[in-house]
Amino acid sequence: SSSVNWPPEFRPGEPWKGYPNI
Amino acid sequence: QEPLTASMLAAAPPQEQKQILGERLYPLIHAMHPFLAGKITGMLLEIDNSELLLMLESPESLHSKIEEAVAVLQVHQM
Repeated sequence: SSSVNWPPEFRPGEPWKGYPNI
Repeated sequence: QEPLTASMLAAAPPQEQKQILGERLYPLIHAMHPFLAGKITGMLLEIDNSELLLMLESPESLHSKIEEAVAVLQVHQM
């Protein structure tokens, strides 16, 4: 399922790979 | 660390705004939930930036959002 990787994990010091504000 | 303001945030590109908010939220979340902090921060970053700014200024509302996120995460992972 595509929801398996939800939510994207935030790692401090790394660029955020999630979505910007819409 | 100086408080994050809406105008500071607005000066950054959208993707970077989430990054900035994440860097502020993560240590606060990590203090409560060290093992889930990355996932919880990822979830909370789905919230509007304006609301995230308010949460950073209000520990009570941040804490209740964190608990909400943990509950959702636990159900999701079952």
